[in-house]
Amino acid sequence: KERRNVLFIMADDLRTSLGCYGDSVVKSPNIDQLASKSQVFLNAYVQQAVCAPSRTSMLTSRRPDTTRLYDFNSYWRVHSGNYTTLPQYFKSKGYFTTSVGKVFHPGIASNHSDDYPYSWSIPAYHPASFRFEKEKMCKGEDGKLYANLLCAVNVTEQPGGTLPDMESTDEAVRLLKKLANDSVPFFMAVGFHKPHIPFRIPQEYLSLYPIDQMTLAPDPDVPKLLPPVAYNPWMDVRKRDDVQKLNISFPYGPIPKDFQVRIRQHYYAAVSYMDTQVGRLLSTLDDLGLADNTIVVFTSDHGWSLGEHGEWAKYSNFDVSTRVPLIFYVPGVTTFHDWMGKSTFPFIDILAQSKYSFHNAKVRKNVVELVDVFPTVSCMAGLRAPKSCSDVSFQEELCTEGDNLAYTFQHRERG
Amino acid sequence: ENEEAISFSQYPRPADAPQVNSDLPDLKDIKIMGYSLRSWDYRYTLWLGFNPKTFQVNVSDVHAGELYMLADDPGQDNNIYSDIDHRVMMKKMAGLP
Repeated sequence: KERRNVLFIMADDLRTSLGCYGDSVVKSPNIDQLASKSQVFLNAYVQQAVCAPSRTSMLTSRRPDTTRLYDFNSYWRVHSGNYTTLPQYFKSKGYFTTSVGKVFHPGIASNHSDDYPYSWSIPAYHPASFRFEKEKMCKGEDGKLYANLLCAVNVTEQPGGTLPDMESTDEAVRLLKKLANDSVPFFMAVGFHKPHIPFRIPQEYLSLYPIDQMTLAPDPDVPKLLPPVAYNPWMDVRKRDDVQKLNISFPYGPIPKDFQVRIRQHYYAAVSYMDTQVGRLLSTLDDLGLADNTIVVFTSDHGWSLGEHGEWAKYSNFDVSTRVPLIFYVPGVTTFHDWMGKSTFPFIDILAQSKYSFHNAKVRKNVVELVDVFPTVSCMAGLRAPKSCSDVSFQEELCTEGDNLAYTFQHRERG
Repeated sequence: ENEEAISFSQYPRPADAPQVNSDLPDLKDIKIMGYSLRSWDYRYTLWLGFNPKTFQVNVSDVHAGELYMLADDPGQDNNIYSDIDHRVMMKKMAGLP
């Protein structure tokens, strides 16, 4: 009966390389801890494996053929239909809605405003340090700065002594503290930029993945029977300074094996760095006494090929690109209040504590989609899920092309 | 709840062979759309002709296909599209949302 807050956390280019999805290499204790108190959808898929189309699809609960957004160059409200977004729906129900970091894809795709004021109660926050993200910020062996793919840095030497996801977490923590005592429920979306390339991350996270323990993808070659149309040439990776020096042939590569291993090391390190930010956010939620009345959703816009099929990108229909984590923490449903007063989400510093162990509370193996998120989180928060869209729904402002997965929280999985 | 759980994804391409804008073609350059249907057991993908002005897909203009049986091929490396009778899959694709 009491309306629940929502903390909606999005990662960027995060495949299911998490401990709670069975990855034995990665160190992701804070997300694994969240999963241990949540329902984990093991087979969740996006609708198109690139940022703007995927985010617009998930946040409107419409497939790309309905948003008609397949690239980064149009705003759905003027290009296809005036569709209501997930945060807009919460805002219309009296919630205070706020966006921190990359939630909508920035630029034309969200009207250069992150869809404010439709979706958000206040303008979206973007970390100031993100403007350096694609600049020459990585120190090479010669001491000069380059725009590298592999870009582990000493954070104290970066502009402002910070990095974008650290800044976003600081802002989200500040907002949570402000909202904690308000009587108005909140919907806070926090979008992290990592593990998206470039791997501009704090250098200490590399030590979690010694290079001599890293391996190649199990299938690092382009499959013989793969139609050429299905292959993507990972142009964004090729453009980075350190990759250009490798003089890789177009379109099929391959990248030298020693560099492949280093890309994988940096991707995993970026995941652990992002996991630390998630941990900071969740422990703040807990410390403020909000863990008992806040739904937490964790997901990503799409995955990323870590060398599988000779690819180093999203931009495909392969499962490594389309499968994403999808985790729902619903207090009182996926877990119950600990009356002994133990913390729900104590922060785990992976750089200081290497051993931990969690087991997923509830898993669903059946296939689900990110268009399902809108009706499901609405329903779990106590709002009515939007009705299903008609076959042609360009004129329908509020409807869903997904399924409400609320029943999956109560019933055993069949089939 | 008793229906087969299926997910759909799609990806656009400007041409049959990889080129510099294959990763992220602008709408006007999209000529082919790869529609994927996946369940527990398989992923089936058809790469179909696409008109970016009308947003229409031409289901009779099949550029390529993929089929991976996930029990034997979880990494999706062995495309067996050419080995199967496509009528059953085409029926499923006709039910695309």
